[in-house]
Parts: sequence; C-alpha cells; structure tokens
Amino acid sequence: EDNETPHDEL
Amino acid sequence: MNIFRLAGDMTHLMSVLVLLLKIHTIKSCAGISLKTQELYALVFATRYLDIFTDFISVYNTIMKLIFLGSSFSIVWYMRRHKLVRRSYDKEQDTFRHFFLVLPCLLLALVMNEKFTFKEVMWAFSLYLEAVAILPQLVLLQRTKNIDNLTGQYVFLLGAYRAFYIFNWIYRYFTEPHYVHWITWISGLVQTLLYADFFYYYFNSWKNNVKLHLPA
Repeated sequence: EDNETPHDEL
Repeated sequence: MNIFRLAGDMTHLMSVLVLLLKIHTIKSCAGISLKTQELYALVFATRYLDIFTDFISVYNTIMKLIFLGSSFSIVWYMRRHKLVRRSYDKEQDTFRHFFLVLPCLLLALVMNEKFTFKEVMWAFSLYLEAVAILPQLVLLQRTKNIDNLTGQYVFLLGAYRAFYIFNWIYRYFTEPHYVHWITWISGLVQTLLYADFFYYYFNSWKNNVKLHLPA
C-alpha cells in the first residue's frame, strides 16, 4: 500500500 | 476536523456562492478577474486529482466536487454566457497569469513532499493558489468603484485562508506528526497578499464609505 498519507484538507 | 478548518471551508464556500450569486442573478461579472477564476479552476483541478482514488470522507468529496464545479462553471459563464461575458472588463484584466503558472510549476518540481506526479501537482496547486488572487487585486486597483458583492467575494476568499492558518496551528499542537511546511508557507504568503485589501476593506466598513483601493 503506498505509504503516502493522502492530503485530508481541501 | 476542527472548528477553524470548518470555518475556513464554510467561508471559502460562501465566497464561491457569493460570486455565483452575482454572476447568475444579475448576469454581471463586472470587477471580476477571469484570470483569477481560471487560475482557481487550475488550482482545484491539480489539487483534487485524488478525488476518485483517495476517499477521505463524504464531506471532503462533496466539497471537492462543489469547488471544482463552481470554479469551472464561473469560467464558463465569463467566457461563454452571452450576457455575462459582455460585462467582463477585458481591457483592464490584463495580468499575464502564465507568468504565475510557470514559476509555481518550476518551484513545485523542486520543492515538494515527494517527487511523484500527484505530490508535485499538489505542491503546484498550493503555490498557485497563493498567487492566484493577484490578477483580481490588480483589477480592483484599476476599477474605481468596487461593488459590494465583489468586495465581499475577495474578503471571504482571503478570510478562509486565515482560518486555515489557525487550523494548521491547532493541528500542529494536537497531532504529533502533523508537519506540512509547503502548505503552511504558501498559506501564509496567500493571506499576507490580502493584507492591504483587508486594511482598506475594514476601513471602508468602519467609516461606512464605498470600498476604494488607492491606485
């Protein structure tokens, strides 16, 4: 699973 | 989600609704910079690339769709709608926004959290959003009488990022590994660009006079 934390802000 | 971020998102939403209200009801875009609107459409298009791949929350997805839909429809209105486009001030709205896009793209290629397409696009969208208001601020300086809706639109657009700054401070102190320098610096620069507008906007409100920016 890609270790990128998805950006949770708009 | 914290109260600052919610306030920021709602203020941002209101700015978009005020603009859509102005354009849709009175069929006028006088005083609005098409360049800024096109930059914002590009900001959302490059920032929300992950809308269908990374699901964060229903709220997040709905808001992304609203911002994408509204920014592109505003550009469409100003370019295509026969009534609205007539009120567009083409001669005054001359900021070469290409000179904003290129430096932001180059900077994003150098300064990003990870050298992947998505992350470079994400950094690009943050840098571009920071400067996207410039054509609009230049246009406001040129157009003498700024109508209330336009003034409110720019004010709300600046206020939303100011709320986000409080959100970043809050998250920094409450979430151990929450560090996003790129977001913080571009958000700060973006808010500072509105500083003089806020100053004149507040004064016009305090003295109850028409908003007028010095040439």
